[in-house]
Amino acid sequence: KYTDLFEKMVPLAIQQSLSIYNQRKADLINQTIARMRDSTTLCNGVLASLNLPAAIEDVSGDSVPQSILQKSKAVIEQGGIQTIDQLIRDLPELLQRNKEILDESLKFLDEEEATDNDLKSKFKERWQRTPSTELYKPLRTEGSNFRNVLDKAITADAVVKERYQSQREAIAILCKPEAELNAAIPSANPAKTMQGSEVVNTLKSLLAQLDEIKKEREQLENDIKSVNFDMTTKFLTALAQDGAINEEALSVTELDRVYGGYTDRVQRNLTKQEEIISNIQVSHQEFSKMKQSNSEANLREEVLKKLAAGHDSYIELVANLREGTKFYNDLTEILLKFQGKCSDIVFARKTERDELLKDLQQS
Amino acid sequence: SLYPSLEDLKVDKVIQ
Repeated sequence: KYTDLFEKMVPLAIQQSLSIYNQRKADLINQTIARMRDSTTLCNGVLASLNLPAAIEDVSGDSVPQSILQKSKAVIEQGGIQTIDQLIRDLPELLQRNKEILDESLKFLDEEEATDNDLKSKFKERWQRTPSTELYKPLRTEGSNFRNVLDKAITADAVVKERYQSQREAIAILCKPEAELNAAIPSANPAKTMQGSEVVNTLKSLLAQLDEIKKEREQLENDIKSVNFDMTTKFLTALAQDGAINEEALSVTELDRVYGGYTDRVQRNLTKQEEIISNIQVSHQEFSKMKQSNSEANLREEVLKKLAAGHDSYIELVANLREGTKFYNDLTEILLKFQGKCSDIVFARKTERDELLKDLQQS
Repeated sequence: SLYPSLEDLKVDKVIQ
């Protein structure tokens, strides 16, 4: 049952090449996924601004369009307004806790350093030990890193709060039961005559294609994330044959071989979306001309647009708030370790100081 | 992502 603990051990050159390769891979994956997500956000934004698909579903003009009902259901299933209300309420407390831990840690250092400086000025050359100022430099650098990270988090909190405040009303409406949701949407003259028209059918098929593209994108994201390829053997072979590793050449070649197919499919997916969206915009103009435009219809359309945008914002808000909560909790653990280091070194310095004072008084 | 990464802080720790 012997297991070789050192089975995975490799020469340092291999380890360094592997970590650079993994960084390249992570960058490639993150960039590709970010492009897809940005494209989906853009697509949702365009549809919301055109009040699609609600506009072409809106047969009666006084009932909730199907897509809005689905969006309402999706929001409610994720916990509705209570979820984001609670998460946004917790953020300031999480931030404050982290700040307090950091401030307290640095306070330990400040107090001991001040005492050390006083004794140095009092005993001068007889105060023979490394100044605390010198000793604490690395910890203070680490402390300022934490400060920077917290400042960035505060900026992120502000973005989330602004999005929450601007979208909360629409989200709250989406969370209502259907009857109340319907009451919250101004009614307007029905667009019944439009239903059979060619432009509505064109819009419906274009929207269906768009849904397909978004589904394909989700699949692509999963596929890209699930690819696994170990470069160790390739690097070991190169080291054995050539005595050195041309990491960049090997990595770029392998990344292209493993991910090239996916990035091409992603590019085709994004290009297809652009074509469809421009077709949708053309068809929508035609649809708008044919539709009776009156104040009630415009008001109704505005509310439907807000609700669609509210749904998209809700999905993003929940993700941002969960990310922020996890960030603060993870940071707290790191800060508690930092605090432990500060109090340990200060304790040691105090002990040393007391002994030095005793010696001085005796001498 | 909206929030800063904590990886650098963890790496600091490993290096120290």
